[in-house]
Parts: sequence; structure tokens; C-alpha cells
Amino acid sequence: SHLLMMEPTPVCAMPDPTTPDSDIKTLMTLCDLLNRELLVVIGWAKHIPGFSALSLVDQMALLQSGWMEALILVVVSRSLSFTEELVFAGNFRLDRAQCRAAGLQDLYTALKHLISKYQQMHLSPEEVVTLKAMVLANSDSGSVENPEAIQQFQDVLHEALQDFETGRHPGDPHRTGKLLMTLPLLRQTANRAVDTFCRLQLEGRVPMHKLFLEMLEAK
Amino acid sequence: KEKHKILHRLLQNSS
Repeated sequence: SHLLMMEPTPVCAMPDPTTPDSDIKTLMTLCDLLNRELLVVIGWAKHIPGFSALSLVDQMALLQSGWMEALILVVVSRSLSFTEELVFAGNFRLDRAQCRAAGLQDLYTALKHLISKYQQMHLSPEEVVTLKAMVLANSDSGSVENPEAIQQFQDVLHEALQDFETGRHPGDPHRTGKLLMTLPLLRQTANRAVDTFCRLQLEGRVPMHKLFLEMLEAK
Repeated sequence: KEKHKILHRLLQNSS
């Protein structure tokens, strides 16, 4: 309930009205949107029970490892009721052709694979928010100060997910496990996204915000 | 920390 209450208001895309429509404009709109979404994720992390009790160094380590997985889950959750499009924001949806034209074909394919897996499972909003918190807690950063505190942080979220599934899906005792078994694909998809944005940055075609670059560098 | 100063600042900010 706490995680559902703390869900941030969705961010809207803000395409530059002075730039004519083009593939570059699509990428610019996307990078700007994801940078603002990233700011939201950092603010949201502070409201996950247990996160703020971690040391600042560990909070940074978890976010630096898990931010893209959290962003991917935001996009996935918005796209669950769509069959063809990736819903980056209510006013910013991209289909396969648009992604291909913008050089995001690999990312489209990877995201669609993940989305269809969650669509088949009928992922609920409660599961989305819990998984989103879990990807931060479980981000496998190599440089944490207090692994015990992070383990405890993970255990609390794990317990919340198990409790929820026991009540909501009593007929499927494996549902928690099934959800946790989607995390490798989520990480793989996030890595694909990081690669994509690193490539865009190297190509220098799209300006990126400092925060987004800083977080990409941490990867 | 110096390298990741924006994240550091955002986390220190209480809002």
C-alpha cells in the first residue's frame, strides 16, 4: 500500500515546438523525458521503506546500478495494455517503425519481449511497484558499505511481495518465484538500453542532460 | 563521489 501511494505522477514528454519532426527530434524528446523520469526515480527511491536508512554511499551505489531497470519497469508498466507501441509517456508512444527509424530497433525488440512476458503474467500495479523497489535493492552493486543492511532491505521487499501473492494468488504458490525469475530478462533489457544510450551519446547526435550522462557513466 | 555529484546532491536534498 505504501509503495502504491508513493507512485509518482506520470511525467509527460515535452517535444521542442521549435524543432521540426524528425528522428533526431524523437531521440531528443526521449532523452529529455528519460532524464526527468530519472529525477523522479531518485526522488521516489527515498520513499521506499528502508532506502533512506541506508548510508549515502550505499544509496548512491544502488541507484547507480539499478536506475535503468527502474526506468525500464516504468515504461513496461505503461505499455502493458498496448500491443504494438512502447509507451514512454501518455503523450509519447513509439511503434516499431518509429523506433527503427530512430535507431532504437534493438531496444524496441528487447522491450517488447519483456513487456509480452509481463502481459502473459497479467502483471498488477502492486507487482510493478514492488518489483521496481526490488530492482534497486537487488542491483548487485559491487561497492556497498553495508551488505547486511542491503540484505535486510531486500528481505523486507521480498516479504511484502510474498505476502501480497499469498493473498492475491493463493492458487499459484509459485507466482513470487515466477516474478523473481523475470529479473534476469529485466536486467538484460536494461543493459541493452544502457548500450543504446551510450552509443547515441558517442555518436553525438543527441544532446543529453548532465544527470543522465552521469548515471550512464556510472554504468 | 566527486564524479557523481548530481546524484549525491539529489540524495542529500531532503525533498
